[in-house]
Amino acid sequence: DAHDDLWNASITKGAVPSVVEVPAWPGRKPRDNARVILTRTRLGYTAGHEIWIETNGRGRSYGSGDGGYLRPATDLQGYFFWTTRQAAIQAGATQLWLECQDEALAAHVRGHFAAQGVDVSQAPGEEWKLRLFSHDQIRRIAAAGPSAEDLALVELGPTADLLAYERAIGLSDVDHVLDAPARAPAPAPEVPGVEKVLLAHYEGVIDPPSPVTLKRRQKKQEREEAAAAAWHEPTFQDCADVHAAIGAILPPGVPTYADAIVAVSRPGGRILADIRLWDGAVGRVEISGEPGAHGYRWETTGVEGTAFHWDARARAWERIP
Amino acid sequence: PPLTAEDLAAIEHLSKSYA
Repeated sequence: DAHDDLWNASITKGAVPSVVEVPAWPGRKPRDNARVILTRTRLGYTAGHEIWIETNGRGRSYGSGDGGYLRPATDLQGYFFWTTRQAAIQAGATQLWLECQDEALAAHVRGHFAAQGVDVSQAPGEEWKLRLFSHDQIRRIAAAGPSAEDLALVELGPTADLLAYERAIGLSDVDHVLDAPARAPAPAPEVPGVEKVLLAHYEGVIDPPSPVTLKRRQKKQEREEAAAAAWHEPTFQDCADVHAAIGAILPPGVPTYADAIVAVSRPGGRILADIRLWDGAVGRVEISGEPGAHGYRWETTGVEGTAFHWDARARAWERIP
Repeated sequence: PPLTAEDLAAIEHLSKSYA
């Protein structure tokens, strides 16, 4: 709504989640992964985490959406952003550690972050929070009721569709359509009473969708497909899909080469993703096919070189000149 | 960064949307 639009336009414009991967741990299965997810907004960071781990042949995921979210984090007092990247990493790593269901992974996460000066046993303190508003404030606003300005944001009044529906189910006080050209009232249709309509619904004999409904559905679907195909900031789902696809082809123990997903386009079932690599370069990859049998193609025109390989001895990704 | 008037308006609007 309008409130959210203002927030998105001024605070979170251009914000993209970035990921701090946890490197391979003892006993890690090929597709297991764990990461802290950060989003830098104009005022501060949100932090979250994600774990995907296979137990007894079944993959399970744990996580919090905060890192991919463009909304402030919340605690007992209210809503806030983390003021520094380091604090956000600590916040996300603490969540991650608390949610490890596996002793080896928990120990590894703790050790990995400790080596970077981050104590996962403790979330960052109050001094690292930028307070935006409190739960008390929200309660006060709610108690005061909507302001005149809020009411102006809402388009009041029934729509033609709603009125047609109400008329069809036999509501008698519906006789005009706001904003519609004046015209003679429609002749009262022969409609069954509300009870009969409901009964018909439950008996599964409701009318098939009208041509207008079908057309509307088709238009909606076309719009959704066009939106998916357009290049956009990756959603949380986009990030998850791309990371999962990349993770599926990495050999065991090899960390991902993807530092962040910069932009995504999903035309017709494929995924095109601009990926910021471990060294800051951006490469474009096309992922096609079903999970488990993905096809990959690196696009080399218009983006930086994408020839690179995993140097097993140095345990590092290396660019091929 | 210091909060601008626009930031404050956005924060106020978000808090309203939560109310």
